[in-house]
Amino acid sequence: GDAERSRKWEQKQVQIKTLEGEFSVTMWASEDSN
Amino acid sequence: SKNKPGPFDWGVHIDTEKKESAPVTSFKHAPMSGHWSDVAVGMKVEVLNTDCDLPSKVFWIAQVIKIAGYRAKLRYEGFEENSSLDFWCNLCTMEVHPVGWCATIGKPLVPPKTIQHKYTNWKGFLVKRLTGAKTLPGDFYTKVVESRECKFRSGMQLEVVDKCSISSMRVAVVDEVVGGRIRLLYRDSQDEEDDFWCHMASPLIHPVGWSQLVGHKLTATADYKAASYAKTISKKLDPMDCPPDLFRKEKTVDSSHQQFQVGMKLEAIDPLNLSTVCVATVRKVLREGYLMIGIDGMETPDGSDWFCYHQTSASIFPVGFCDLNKIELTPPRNYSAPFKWLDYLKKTKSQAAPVKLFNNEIPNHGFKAGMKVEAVDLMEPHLVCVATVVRVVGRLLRVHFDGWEDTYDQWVDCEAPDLYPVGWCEMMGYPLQPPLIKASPP
Repeated sequence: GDAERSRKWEQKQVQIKTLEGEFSVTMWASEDSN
Repeated sequence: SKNKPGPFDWGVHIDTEKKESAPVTSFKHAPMSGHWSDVAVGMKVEVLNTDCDLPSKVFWIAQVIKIAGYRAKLRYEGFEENSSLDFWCNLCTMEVHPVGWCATIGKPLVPPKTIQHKYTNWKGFLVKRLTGAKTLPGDFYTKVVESRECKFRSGMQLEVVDKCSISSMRVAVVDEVVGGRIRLLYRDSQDEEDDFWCHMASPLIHPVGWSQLVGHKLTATADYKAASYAKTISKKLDPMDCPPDLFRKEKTVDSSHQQFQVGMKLEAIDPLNLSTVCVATVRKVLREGYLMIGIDGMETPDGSDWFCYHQTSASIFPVGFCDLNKIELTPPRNYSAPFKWLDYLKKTKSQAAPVKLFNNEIPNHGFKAGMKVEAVDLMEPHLVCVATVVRVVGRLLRVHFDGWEDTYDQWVDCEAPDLYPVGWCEMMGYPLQPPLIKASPP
């Protein structure tokens, strides 16, 4: 069953915290498609 | 001793030998096999920044520059072509996080001191480097934990091949489970160290009552035999009997067509010498598609070294398979003339098992010669060793144990549950046997 899961790459907003402050970037990560 | 090598490091071994590793997706039974498309070279992750003088743990972004099984070679972001601080780590451990993880726990990312003065605008640098890049999914570690689950529990009872007399089954109790590998103790043994290790998907283990169901020889008490037979008929198991749905399912066999028959000749991996494929004979046809196979010329008069293979097993082959694939076929012991199947069939007045009865399916497994794996030494199945796939013949793999003589090689099927991706032992906390290093003369 594990091998049959459907995943696809999706864009997501990711929060970044540095010593200068916080900001967000758009990255790609695999997600369940259903 | 001062000359004793340090602990084995897969990263160093792979970098030194310049070899590829088999991808996690090739091991269907291995954790994360179905999720490994979540991982890619070039993706960014958050990891501990070890190039830092701060008293508390801080993290920085790193890029995956190479993948070997579960392990990845990482380079801190900002190092460009500088490989001086590259390091290997296991992607399935809690040392590696998706980008964004630090922000969720309120920790700022701190650049390594080697490059801390290289850029003045770290925000601009990170926006440029991270936008549009890949990272691990947020649920990656949850998937790791889920995929490691094993439903076999300590104390459960099952039937397993007798390692001392492979034509017979014995009753055993699960003692320990590590990463889907099970340590079994024979129930009738007085010796607590008389154990047997196998994977939960091994074809060597079966539920209570299986031996009598298929007609396999079983060494057990009369009470066990009577009770297990009654349980099989009534389908009512005891609470400590392993549920049958936990075991590997063999393909169902269409019994309306031609079947294997006693006396038919074939080629088979010798279960007691896995580096050889031998001339063999069907000695007994059991129920549910199971066969007792004897290796010609090696058999004991009482048949105690016959071995049970399912007829769909990828360890038995039609006559001529070795010749066709340029594999050395081991003739019967003391066979004096050069071995020729036609002469042998005539001499033994026997027929070859028809080709169509064998498993001819070749999965798109992804293994290639030269790939590194972690492999169980099936002669000492508690040992998982550093190994290399040295030959691929359809679905059949020849596995060589690094540093050992070729005579220790093993032929195994590409779907054998005894092969694991690089980093499996580390992920499971199971000891990995490093390559044998031959002592140099003083």
